[in-house]
Amino acid sequence: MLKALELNGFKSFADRTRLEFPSGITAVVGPNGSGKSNVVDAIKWVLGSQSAKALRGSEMTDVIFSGSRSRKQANAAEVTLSFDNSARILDVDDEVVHVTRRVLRSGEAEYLLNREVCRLRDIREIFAGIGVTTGAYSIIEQGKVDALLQSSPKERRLIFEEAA
Amino acid sequence: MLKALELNGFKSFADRTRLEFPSGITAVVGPNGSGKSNVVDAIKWVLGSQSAKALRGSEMTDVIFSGSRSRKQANAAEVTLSFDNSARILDVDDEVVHVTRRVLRSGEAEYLLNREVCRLRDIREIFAGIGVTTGAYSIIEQGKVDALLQSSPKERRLIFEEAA
Amino acid sequence: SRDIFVQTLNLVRGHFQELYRSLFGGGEADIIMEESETDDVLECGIEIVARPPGKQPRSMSLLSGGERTMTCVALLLAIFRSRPTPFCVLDEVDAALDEANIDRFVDVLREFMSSTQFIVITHSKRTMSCSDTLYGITMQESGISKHVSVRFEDVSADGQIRQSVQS
Amino acid sequence: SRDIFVQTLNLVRGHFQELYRSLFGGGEADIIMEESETDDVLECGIEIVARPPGKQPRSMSLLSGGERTMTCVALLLAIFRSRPTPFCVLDEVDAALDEANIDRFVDVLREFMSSTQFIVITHSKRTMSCSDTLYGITMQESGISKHVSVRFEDVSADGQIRQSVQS
Ligand SMILES: Nc1ncnc2c1ncn2[C@@H]1O[C@H](COP(=O)(O)OP(=O)(O)OP(=O)(O)O)[C@@H](O)[C@H]1O
Ligand SMILES: Nc1ncnc2c1ncn2[C@@H]1O[C@H](COP(=O)(O)OP(=O)(O)OP(=O)(O)O)[C@@H](O)[C@H]1O
Ligand SMILES: [Mg+2]
Ligand SMILES: [Mg+2]
Repeated sequence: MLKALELNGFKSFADRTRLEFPSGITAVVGPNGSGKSNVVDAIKWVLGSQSAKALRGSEMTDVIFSGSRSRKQANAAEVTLSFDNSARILDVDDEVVHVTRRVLRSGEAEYLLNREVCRLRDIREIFAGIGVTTGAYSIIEQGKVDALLQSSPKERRLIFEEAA
Repeated sequence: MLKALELNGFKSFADRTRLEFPSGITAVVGPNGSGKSNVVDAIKWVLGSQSAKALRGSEMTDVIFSGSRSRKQANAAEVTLSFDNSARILDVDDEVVHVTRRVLRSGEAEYLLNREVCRLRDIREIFAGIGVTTGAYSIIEQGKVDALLQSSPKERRLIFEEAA
Repeated sequence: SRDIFVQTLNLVRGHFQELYRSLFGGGEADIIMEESETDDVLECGIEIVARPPGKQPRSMSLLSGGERTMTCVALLLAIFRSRPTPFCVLDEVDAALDEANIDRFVDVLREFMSSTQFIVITHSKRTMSCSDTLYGITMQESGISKHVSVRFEDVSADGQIRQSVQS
Repeated sequence: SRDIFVQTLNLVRGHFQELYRSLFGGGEADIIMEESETDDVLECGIEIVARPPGKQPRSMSLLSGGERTMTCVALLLAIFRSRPTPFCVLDEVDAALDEANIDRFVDVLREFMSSTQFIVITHSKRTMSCSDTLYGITMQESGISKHVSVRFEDVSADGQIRQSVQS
């Protein structure tokens, strides 16, 4: 299960922000435009999303905090997801697994698995191993709950295959 | 302005049902699946919608009440919209304008303007005259409020032209 | 007809800018005619740009769900102001809005009430409490819709309508 | 792999039928493999059919907004039951639901809580009151998001979060 999410310079989270995730049902609340869906984007991104469009941007660097009245833009965006792996659900021999993704204004990217540099595909593979892929069904985006009904029979079948 | 809407055999409105519309803001409320959007479909339909898809069906006869546990299906659907025309907004010389649309299981259709048989295009033209067309902006369907942002620049332009 | 189009567009633009500020309590928005290859005004597309208050200008795709709704409501009402329509039916347009935005939304609808009659379908108690009339649609007999007139007190916590006031 | 697919599909089907009945309090639903031209199980599409309680079977396109949401939630959770996923993020999936359906929805989420951690973004007080933990996201300094931990009493009528409990 997820233990925590740390965002720094990711979209509207200009400052380092740590969110702890308890078990059970956690409701994330706040006014329109406050940054709730940006938290969802951060989770998708750190799990290896390769589509800027899936994060509502047009380029991958659109996730870097781009400035506010009181703050100039950030040079990089970084998100770390900490995963409780005491049940060894992930194919990594550690109690806690930390996944970090970073991108600079230049487009340069960096990926870390428990503080060691790795490739994006290593991160994607670890989570694909437990059925969590960025295309799939563990993250339902705003406005997309009825995607399964909207899609064509063939598209639906692809989603099922990912689950199989 | 709208005075009243009468539905008979239209979708889930098996029995003749009359809705009076006051001025101001009227909130239509009720549980999921109770028939609120069906009322919107009835308004679109009686104003001359020619697309079964816009009414969530695949054929025009899908709007006929198709039966329930206690009731067998209806043979026809009929909707009458009564319009307060005291300000002569509509190009019809009457205090109140009644528009009726009827469809039978056979697909046979009938249109009435103040109890006189007319063609569908007569109804469409009268309302186009006041900027109310079934494609346009006086009826915002469920889930479609951000259609103007979703559409392409060219599509948006067509909507503007209808308004101009 | 080219002139009529540009004239209407400018009219809508002005209203859009004003309505956007009312709905958002600030910020700015605009309607822009895209460059068209033929340089013909009747060929070009229309772009919407908007910047919510306190935020930097950035791509429209990054807007939140509620911000998108409010932007589109501003545009829709701007078109109404340029070409009044006697009635308007809104089916659950408040679905993405928080209660502060629902208040601003209904306040703006009230500005149009003299020229436009609004029929608003909603699950929100907030919207219901700001409306003049409540109409209930129920399905007591399975599969069959009926209407009931409702008072605000009749709408219970779970959205069910007490049948004591069946008309 | 053809067999694995059919096997999984049948597993999901069973769960879907059961979850649909829990969420709707009745009715029935199914997952159907379309006829494919090649007659190859790995080529055919997948159809969803559903009939809410008390209603006749009819085209899925005629379903209401809330009925569509509940049907998709049943399908999603059916997939989880066949292949448990440790966490699930739901962004405003309750937008189209009335409060009676939100209750049934949250009750069903609870059945999965032992195997799945849920993070639910919502504007609904109903959903908030049924959750174990509330997390607030605010934008006090313009354009900058921060989080605050929240108690249900701190969420005011207009969705604003009182700052007294900033963590
Ligand atoms: N790179 C960025 N830098 C700074 N701010 C950004 C960036 N990308 C997006 N934003 C801001 O984030 C805001 C959207 O946040 P988000 O979608 O998370 O809102 P939300 O809390 O989900 O709201 P709603 O309840 O309306 O869905 C937008 O106003 C946008 O300007
Ligand atoms: N021809 C028909 N005959 C009988 N019932 C029909 C017909 N067409 C649609 N229905 C029923 O109408 C119901 C949908 O009604 P509607 O979309 O108006 O609900 P709603 O009140 O808008 O709900 P929500 O709040 O979920 O959007 C469906 O359950 C469908 O079975
Ligand atoms: Mg959002
Ligand atoms: Mg509806």
